[in-house]
Amino acid sequence: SVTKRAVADAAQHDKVPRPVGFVPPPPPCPGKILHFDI
Amino acid sequence: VPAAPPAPLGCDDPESVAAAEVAVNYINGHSHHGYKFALNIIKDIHVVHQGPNNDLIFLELDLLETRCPILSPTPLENCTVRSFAEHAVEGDCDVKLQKVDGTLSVLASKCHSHADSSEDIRKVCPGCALLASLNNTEVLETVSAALNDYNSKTTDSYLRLLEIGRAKIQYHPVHSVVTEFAVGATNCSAEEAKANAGACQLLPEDQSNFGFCTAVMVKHPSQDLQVDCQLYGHQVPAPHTPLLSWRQDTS
Repeated sequence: SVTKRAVADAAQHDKVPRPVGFVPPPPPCPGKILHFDI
Repeated sequence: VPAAPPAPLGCDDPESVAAAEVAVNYINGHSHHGYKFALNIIKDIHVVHQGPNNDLIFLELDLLETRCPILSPTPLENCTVRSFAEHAVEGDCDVKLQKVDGTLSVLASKCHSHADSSEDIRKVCPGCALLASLNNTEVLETVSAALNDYNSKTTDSYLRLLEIGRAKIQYHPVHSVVTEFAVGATNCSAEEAKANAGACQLLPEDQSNFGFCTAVMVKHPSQDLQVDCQLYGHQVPAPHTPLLSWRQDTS
């Protein structure tokens, strides 16, 4: 017979403690606006 | 354990910016109408490895129209991007490039350009003139009157209309039509054209035979017409003019 074991929830990234002053990297895209957004 | 795939290229990475620059130069170099476009945003980049030192790069770019006509010899970096209040025009471009041994080349490009919405302009600048259709009657009348006026006063080559680049109509506080149009020099002087303009042929397609004019016609409360043309190169030298002097700017 097959039994289903309970598994603890996966840790959520945003709950991982960040070092003080940690700045998440900018999203790869879209890039910065050179003139203005139309 | 296989090596992890390289991190995706960011849109602001130097490699992306270099590819975008090649793409924008290609787009401007292969366009024959309107104005030069400058990069505004690298919206997306996708790299497909073809093999060692061989990548395909797919770019999605947002460009903005500059004030430089496409035939202008002015380098792109010296071309001013039209401001928002000038009723800016945006270009959405998809470009496919290949990078072999570090050398980038454009394989294909597709662009759509569109003017900013009039509502957006009115929100920010209620009194600003808005872009008008290039076949608007008032626009056509203004271009025709302006070119006739210029040809009637110039002592140089008779100019012929190539295309209308841009037109704006303002109604308040002054009813005015502002137009920009490309012109080409012909094999007649303006004086000769008075006799038979139909016989005047455009000079061979050379950048120096092209020019660009701006004209403002005020219709109300008073009538006024101002036209200014700048030719990019030599003129048809009038017989009595020594060769050296015709290089002077005609504007």
